Amino acid sequence: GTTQGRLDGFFKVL
Amino acid sequence: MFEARLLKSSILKKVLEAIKDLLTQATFDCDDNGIQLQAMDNSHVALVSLLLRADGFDKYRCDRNVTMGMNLGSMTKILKCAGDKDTVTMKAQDNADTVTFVFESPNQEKVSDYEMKLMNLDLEHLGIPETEYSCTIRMPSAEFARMCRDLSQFGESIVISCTKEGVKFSTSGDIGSANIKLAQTASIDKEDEAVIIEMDEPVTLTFACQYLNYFTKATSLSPQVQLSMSADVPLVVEYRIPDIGHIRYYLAPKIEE
Repeated sequence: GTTQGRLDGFFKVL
Repeated sequence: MFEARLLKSSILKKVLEAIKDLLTQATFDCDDNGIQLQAMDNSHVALVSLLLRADGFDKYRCDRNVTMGMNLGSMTKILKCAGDKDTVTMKAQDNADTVTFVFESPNQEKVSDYEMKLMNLDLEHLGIPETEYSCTIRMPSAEFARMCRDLSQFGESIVISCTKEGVKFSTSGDIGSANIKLAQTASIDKEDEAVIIEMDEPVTLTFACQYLNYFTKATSLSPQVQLSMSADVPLVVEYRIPDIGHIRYYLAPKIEE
């Protein structure tokens, strides 16, 4: 099975 | 003073249509270069990045940077009041807590204005890292929308697999499975109708159908869509809006448990 990944960590908070 | 005028309100209507399933509220950042919006959906699975360049507007003036937090449901209600052929002007004073939308009919016989309260949204600004993608796929946006819709009937996820043979979209579920293979267009007569695949390394990733279907709400903004993929990074689905900018969606892949 698969689980939905998140975007946190990919984008840097400016 | 901020003032931006578009000859066709339909562009703004379509932009809103393309983001309102993902976001309930968003900040429009306006400066000399144009209007930018960048926001993640509530679950932090997708990010919307919109750019409307100043030079794409019929008239554009932005003396000081303006940040406008808008409720997209309210903005949708207001834009529904504009005729497709109306011009639309957005106006705000510096440090204002309202924005005004002015709609003018082509013959100027009907002029309406709607003032909307702005919201104080304390949203974080995100930096999108420069990424080299292993595969980029360009195809007609209507074809992509059709595929997402068709495959959504079978399962909750779509596997996108890009190899040198072409790109394959697959899904499976209770009733069975489905595969759609697309090869690169042999001879490109009309660029808008072409499928163009650039691949440095093969990539296979799995994505939620629901989100891909949300992204396809941007179909009417552009005849073509571009998908960019690399292993373990978000998919980018880009619609270039002719003469004015783009809308890009980033989507986190599903991961094997």
